[in-house]
Amino acid sequence: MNIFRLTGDLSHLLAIIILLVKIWKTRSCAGISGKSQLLFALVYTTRYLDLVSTYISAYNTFMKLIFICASYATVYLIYMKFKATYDHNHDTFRVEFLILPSFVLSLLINHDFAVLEILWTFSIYLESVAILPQLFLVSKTGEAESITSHYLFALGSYRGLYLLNWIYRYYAESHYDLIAIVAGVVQTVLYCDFFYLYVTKVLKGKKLQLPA
Amino acid sequence: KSSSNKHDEL
Repeated sequence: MNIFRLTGDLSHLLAIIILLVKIWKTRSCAGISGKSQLLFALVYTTRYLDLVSTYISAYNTFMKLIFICASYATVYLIYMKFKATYDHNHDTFRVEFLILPSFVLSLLINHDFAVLEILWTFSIYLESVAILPQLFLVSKTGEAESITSHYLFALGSYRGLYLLNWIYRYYAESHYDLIAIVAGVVQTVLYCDFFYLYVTKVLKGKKLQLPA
Repeated sequence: KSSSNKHDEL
């Protein structure tokens, strides 16, 4: 554990909490892509199956359980409890275009052709693109509430901080995992345009509004 | 070492 990974994990946790609290307090999931949240639930489920086979640390187990539970709670709020506020007319990204290629790629490029390992690889590939339905929704409506922007910033920062963690681990522990690194770079790059808007607009107190 | 079946990150 190093400072980059810890802050990355905390940033990830913060993102998930911001989203849950936002939906709960406003009693609304307007502006949130249910599809991205379904993809994240699928990501955590397929990645953390090793909870039953491999023990790493209490921290690791605890965080995995939190991520799984929080993602299912978010999906429940969007598709059940606050269904009436769900923006399904704008949430039209075709998720099969993300799920199927991620799955095929995980069969082709993986560390080991074993069920748990392929599901882990699939989750890494899928996570890297799982935010696309959300970014698509923001681009379709042309704007995002500040709280949604804070959520996206915290979620994007998490993988960016993991990149620093991987650089650190490469030098300090000679440890690296190319699959995670390449997918992590892709994931972080997808947020770059959003990061730019966040710094230039949201932090200056303006609403995130895309040019018409 | 690259790759191991034990993924210790989240």
